[in-house]
Amino acid sequence: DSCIQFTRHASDVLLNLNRLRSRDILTDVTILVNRQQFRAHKTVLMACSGLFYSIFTDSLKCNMNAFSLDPKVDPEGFAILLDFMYTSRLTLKESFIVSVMNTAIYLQMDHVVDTCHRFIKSSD
Amino acid sequence: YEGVNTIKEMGRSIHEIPRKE
Repeated sequence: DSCIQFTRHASDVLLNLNRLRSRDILTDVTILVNRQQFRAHKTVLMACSGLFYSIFTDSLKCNMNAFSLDPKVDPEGFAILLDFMYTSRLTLKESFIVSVMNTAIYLQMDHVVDTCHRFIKSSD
Repeated sequence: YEGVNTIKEMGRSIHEIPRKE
């Protein structure tokens, strides 16, 4: 028995999902962060965030198509994390790293929190 | 895939969705 493993498949699929997001194709939820709106796919959000997993597995909430996040969430921090979900690349801007880390805590993205924490400690 | 001979294909695996139609 043998098999062919396409080593790029995961990144090829993620790139296509990000293309669908940027063209607003099959996006099924709007996330409201203060006055900014972000369109996304529930499946990608719940695959990457513990908070969204809890929301969209709740039978009372999973059919809603718009969610407002806590007003303490920084839209820029959320935008950076949403891009990370769809690209696997986390933008590190000195001025935003704390806000990204706090937003990742809120979204229950523990591995990103740990990585941000290590980055902050190393840059100190 | 325990015990299976895996051949690694480094090339693209699926079509690329264009940035716009």
